[in-house]
Amino acid sequence: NTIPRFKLDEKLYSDPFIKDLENRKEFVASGFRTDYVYERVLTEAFM
Amino acid sequence: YRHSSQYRFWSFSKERLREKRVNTNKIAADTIYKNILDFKNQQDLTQEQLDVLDARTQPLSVDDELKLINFYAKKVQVISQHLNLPTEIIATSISFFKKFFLENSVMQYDPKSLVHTTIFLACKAENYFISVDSFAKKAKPNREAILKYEFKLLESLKFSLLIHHPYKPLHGFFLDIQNVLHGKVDLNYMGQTYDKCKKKITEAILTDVVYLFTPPQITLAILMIEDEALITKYLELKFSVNSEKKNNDTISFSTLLTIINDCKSFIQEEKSVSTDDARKIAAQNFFCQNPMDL
Amino acid sequence: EYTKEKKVGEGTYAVVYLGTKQSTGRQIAVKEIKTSEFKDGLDMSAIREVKYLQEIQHDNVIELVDIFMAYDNLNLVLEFLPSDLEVIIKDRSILFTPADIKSWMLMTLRGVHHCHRNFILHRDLKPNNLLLSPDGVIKVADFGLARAVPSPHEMLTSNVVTRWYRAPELLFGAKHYTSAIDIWSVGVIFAELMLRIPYLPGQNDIDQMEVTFRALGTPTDKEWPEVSSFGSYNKLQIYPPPSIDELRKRFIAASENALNFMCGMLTMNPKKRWNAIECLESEYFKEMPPPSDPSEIK
Repeated sequence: NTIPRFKLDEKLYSDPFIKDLENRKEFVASGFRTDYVYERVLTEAFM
Repeated sequence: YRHSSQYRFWSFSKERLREKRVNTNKIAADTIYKNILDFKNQQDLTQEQLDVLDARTQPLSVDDELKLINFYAKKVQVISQHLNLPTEIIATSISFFKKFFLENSVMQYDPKSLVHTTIFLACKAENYFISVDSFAKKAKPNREAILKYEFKLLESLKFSLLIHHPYKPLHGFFLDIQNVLHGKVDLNYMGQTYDKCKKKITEAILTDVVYLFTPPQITLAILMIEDEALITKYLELKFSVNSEKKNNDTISFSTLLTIINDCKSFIQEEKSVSTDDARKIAAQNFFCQNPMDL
Repeated sequence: EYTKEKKVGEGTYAVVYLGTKQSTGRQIAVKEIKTSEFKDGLDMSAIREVKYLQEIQHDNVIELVDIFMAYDNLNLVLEFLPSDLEVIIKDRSILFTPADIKSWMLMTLRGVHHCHRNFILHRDLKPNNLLLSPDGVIKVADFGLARAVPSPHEMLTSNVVTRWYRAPELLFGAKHYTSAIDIWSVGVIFAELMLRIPYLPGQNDIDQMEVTFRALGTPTDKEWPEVSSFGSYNKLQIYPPPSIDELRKRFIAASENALNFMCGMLTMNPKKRWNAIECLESEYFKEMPPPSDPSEIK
């Protein structure tokens, strides 16, 4: 079942900590994705 | 979460949790009684000595055991903070320590000798590897003392090393509150709330809520302590939005609120153990295992 | 309850026996973790296997049947899986069809997806870690290098994944990688199943970059922003990416959707690489032939 049980809408979140990481060179080059971070913590919250 | 080892092996009702502690204590107490009886039979003791023995070598009660466990769990927190370990690893160390003494009695294993082993195994389990030698340099005991109970600890943990802590849910709710209360929350205020709640979570992990509630429920309880109005508003809006879609798996708002308030009172009523109390209990624990010293 | 009847393998940190679960007669494998050799107590690989297999129950991930201590050794009781994809690829007497390959890829990706949705990175996917049950079901195994998806600021070691299956971001030494590294490994395994020879067999870590970029083109900032910020980028030989015709020639038996599926998994930029869901929902699995029934595969 790949239908997620919650809506993830990045535009709604203001997370200065994650936003900062997202623009760092080594994070961009590594393939860092903010949606993966948000999905992880929202899953743990709604679990 | 229901597939997780944390739910399958380490979630209890209050009654079941109490029952486990009573069982663990009874097994150890029976051994103590037997050993003291053997000791009396082997020794030629005066009546006065027998009276002292009876007075000072009673096995620990369940509540006294719990006090000693909580006292040393606090030490695990302090030592791992002193080692500058990341928050989640401190939480895992505390969790490992408490679980060990849910399965074993302090009358079987001296809690002092598990403090460093739990921190060491938590570091390994969380991929924060510190070699035992460098660990022994930073911490007090030698490498043999650290490794002595590693196996026993792993077995007592029922080999469940992955722990879901309430920190990630805190981050998740920090985001979702912005979503549900969009435009109605001040971000700086949210940031301060986040930091305060993060500290409170570590305190909460020292209590029994980790066995009685799920990580997100603990997080919501702590958020509720921090700002009842905000969280109540958030939950009302969130669940009222869902309640239009009458689908069978909608979580009932009132049920969740009851659980959160139940968890909240658990966290708030927790009392810390004084060093004096701990010392007395530790002395009794020592003498009931070493009557000759007495 | 468990017997150890025949020694079938020995690794750095464990000895593997075939055995039987007495109460049910079920064939099992017992992975006996050697403990005396390790100066730091329990070996990290054993800790990881125990930690992650305890959390995962899925038809395409090896089942941890039980764990017990015996004579100071830790014993993992695992389901009995008599073969693996490496054996299949190497044994020329075994003929398999595109439908068989599709079935193996589907099962592998279901197992990998289950790990990823539990926020677990496997970090060592390769043909001989994809075991086969007696009825032909693929099971992802060997979680000795696995780890939970890290907290955002955490640094990860790039020295993971067996070299030939190592994603380019790891070759560059990335420290903030994601589950995309596992998908790259699955892409290389797919290529190897079609070619029946290793697709990117580097002799060493430097050569691995050379072999990878010669086959798939050297990434540039254009399609992979900041790739040039990696320390080892400047010494690279620049190769053009292969044209679709070159890929067609290289993978003659592959359909357009199969090539597209492979290129999705072997996308250089990890941010654009397909994730497990995109792979599972791709046209490749919807077009003919349907994936074989695992129990029918010879």
